[in-house]
Amino acid sequence: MLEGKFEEASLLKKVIESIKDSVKLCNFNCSQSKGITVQAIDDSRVLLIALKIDSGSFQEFRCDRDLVLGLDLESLSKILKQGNNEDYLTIIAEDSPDSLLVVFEDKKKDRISEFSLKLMDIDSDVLTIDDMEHDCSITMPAYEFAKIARDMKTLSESLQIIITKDSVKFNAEGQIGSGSIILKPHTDMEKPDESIKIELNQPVVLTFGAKYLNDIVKATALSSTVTIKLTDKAPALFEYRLPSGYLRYYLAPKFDD
Amino acid sequence: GGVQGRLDGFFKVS
Repeated sequence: MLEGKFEEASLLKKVIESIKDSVKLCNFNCSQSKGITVQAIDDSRVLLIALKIDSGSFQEFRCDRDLVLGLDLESLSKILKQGNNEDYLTIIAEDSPDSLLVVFEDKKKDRISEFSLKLMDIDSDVLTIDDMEHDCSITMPAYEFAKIARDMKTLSESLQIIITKDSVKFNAEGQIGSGSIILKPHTDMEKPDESIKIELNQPVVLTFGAKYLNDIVKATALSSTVTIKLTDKAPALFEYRLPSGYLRYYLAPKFDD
Repeated sequence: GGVQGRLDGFFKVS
């Protein structure tokens, strides 16, 4: 049996809102040691999502035996919208479940709401992602990256990222013109999450589809910072830290014709 | 610009 209680429903709500537009169906793997893990790839096979909600993200977590919950995220999202952000949220499943029980508890009122979501058998291949060495890594405020991804998409369907040891440059060239934003590393002692950190083994220039970057920044509400790891001619990793765990996106770059 | 790459070229299916 699985029983996981979140202190606040908002965490799972934000996670599902962050991924449901990229992947519709996915398997949630549940185990006592790893908590909940998900790997899912979008239909175009360009964007991969790797989610880990450690048991530390829950107020209470027990999973007697390993379980796979096949979920339609659109349906789960509808059910999660029934609860308030501050409610306790408990998810419960039997050992061979055909449904997931979702329970919201209002902390002040004596109100308990229960929903049952039908589960599905989902066939999905799992990709092996080795721990890669990256050419460079940037950590920056998540909202700042989101603004760049959204603003630059209005100019071009591609966004080029150029990293050198003393700057990161976002470049967009489109029909109406072009634009670039340059950020320099700095440390904000009072608000560390406002800092921009660049770690560099070698400079990198990569181009990504603006559409996919805009899917990724839907995770902005989850974390104050985002870490972007880039390697020449390889998928980029965008990581949002959870209180205990992470949401990672792997995005394949674009190549010159 | 450019041709969109796919993840299959980089990650193995297990």
